[in-house]
Amino acid sequence: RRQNECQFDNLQALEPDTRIQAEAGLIESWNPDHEQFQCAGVAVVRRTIEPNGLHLPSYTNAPQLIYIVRGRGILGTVFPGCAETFEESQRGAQGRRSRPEDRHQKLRHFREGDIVAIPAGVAYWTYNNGDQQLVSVTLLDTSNVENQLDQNPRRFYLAGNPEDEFDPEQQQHQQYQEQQGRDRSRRQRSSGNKHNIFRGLNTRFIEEAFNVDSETARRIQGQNDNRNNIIKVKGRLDLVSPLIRSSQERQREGEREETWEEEREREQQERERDWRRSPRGDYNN
Amino acid sequence: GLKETFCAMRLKENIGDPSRADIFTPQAGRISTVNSFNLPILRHLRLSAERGVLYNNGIYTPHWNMNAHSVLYVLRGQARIQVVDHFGQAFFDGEVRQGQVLTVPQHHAVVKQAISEGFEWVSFKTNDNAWVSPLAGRTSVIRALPEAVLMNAFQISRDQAQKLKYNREETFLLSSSRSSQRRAA
Repeated sequence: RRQNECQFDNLQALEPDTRIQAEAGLIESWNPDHEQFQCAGVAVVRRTIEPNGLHLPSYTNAPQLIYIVRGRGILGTVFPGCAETFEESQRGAQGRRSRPEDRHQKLRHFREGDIVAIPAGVAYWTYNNGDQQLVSVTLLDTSNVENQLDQNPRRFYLAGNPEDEFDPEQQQHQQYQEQQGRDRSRRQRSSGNKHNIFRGLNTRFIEEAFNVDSETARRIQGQNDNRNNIIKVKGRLDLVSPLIRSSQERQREGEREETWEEEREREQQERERDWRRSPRGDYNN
Repeated sequence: GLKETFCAMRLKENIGDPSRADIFTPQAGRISTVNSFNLPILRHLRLSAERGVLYNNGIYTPHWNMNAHSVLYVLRGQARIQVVDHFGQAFFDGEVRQGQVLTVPQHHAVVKQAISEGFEWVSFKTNDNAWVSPLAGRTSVIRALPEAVLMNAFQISRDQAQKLKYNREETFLLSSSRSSQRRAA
């Protein structure tokens, strides 16, 4: 951080400058070029995800701290080399070796008041599995030693056809668009500046790398996808997750779905019951 | 402590020897890495390096450097390289040949394919324990995502999502379009 970047006369309370409306949510960001943010070496984003909305997998060039303002959700992170420890059991016939239904890396449930830390370059996605909006505020520490690029915040999407939440021109486009009263989706398609990272690769490379057909490769590249950064999930997101699985089991048994608080209270009671059952006051092996 | 710390410190590690490879696919190529774990002085320098060999038509599948820039020097042969920025645009898409240097910035996706005589390179990385995050293969980000996320994110069927996750294991592979030109390891 250079000292001369912090030489300004007054401070201001700032409202977001850029607003991106997606299929299932809203992304608002503060202009990272503002002298206050330049001084602190940070960028700030507020994200609102509608129920059943999925913020597409992405990673950033700087470490992030995310505060959950409202709602609850599921976070999936991808650390390269870590095992896929959330695994659905095999459904094949007994004794027959078959591939598991699905396996993926650990998922984490979060809720209002939580702080979530995401290292630079680690891909993650978030899903609103609650019944109200999921609102979060994210700080990107662009001056962190982990970021070896310049101080411009960058988000690399792994899917979809997203817009750049930190692009100052985005705001100008937006304002211009509002003045002109034109259809926003038309501008999205015509600007064509922001895509997921697969879009920049040759389609043949993607076919080869994943051993998939050309149609799948084009879908990976997000061609003809106008849902933007936050998409609406069809049905519910079917994940291998302890809480969701137990919730589904209870639904199958005809019980109503628990609220978050009820779920937590029940888990606590189950833990206490297990504790009491154990002869040594500890969990059995 | 200077004497004990630096004077007798090991300063070299050979990464040219094929038997020393850290990643190896007989049909497509190999990579050897030197970092602060196998050459501790690199912890002070905060640098590391990798030596790569791709056989003719071999592809080093797309990946990104998580915590370092990578400055690539071409030792032998030619390759087509694509580097993609956060706009999803290939801001390098071209061929590199012996003696040239290409910088791949941190977090930018990169894919390499050897052409004609194969491709050999050395990459200098600006972190003593540089991490690579593969986009395809056994340890890839795609493999670690739930099928349901892939289905919704890419608008594909469950069957397509399963193929996407499990159809490819390797980091290095031979292009299927010209597999007849396979070279022995």
